[in-house]
Amino acid sequence: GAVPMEEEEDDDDPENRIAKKMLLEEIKANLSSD
Amino acid sequence: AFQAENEQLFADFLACCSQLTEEHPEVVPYLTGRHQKASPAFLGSAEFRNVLSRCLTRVQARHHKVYVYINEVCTVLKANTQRRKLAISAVPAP
Repeated sequence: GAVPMEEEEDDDDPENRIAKKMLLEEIKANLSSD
Repeated sequence: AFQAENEQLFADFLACCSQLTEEHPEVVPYLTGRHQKASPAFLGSAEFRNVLSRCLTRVQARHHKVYVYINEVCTVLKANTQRRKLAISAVPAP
């Protein structure tokens, strides 16, 4: 059978997942304060 | 002293990050905005060069940690944001 393509690894790494969450929340907070 | 080198490193870092954060197109403009607000002294410093150089090398080697390195760069840029001039002339004398 076909081998599935490698998917986004972002969410597989706990440290990256936390960093991503923090960054997106910060961006969101920044946008709403403008 | 490192201004030109740092600008090149930052451009390379942005280029790398923009490819890796396509799912969140707001990330790169945010990083650019942080860079624009940082103090010129810091942007031309050896400290910033070291952070950028380290983060660029690491993000190129470990794509799955891109947000960790973006956060690191954002944190140092935030810590070195240009201070706003405060209007203190209206403060009454004690």
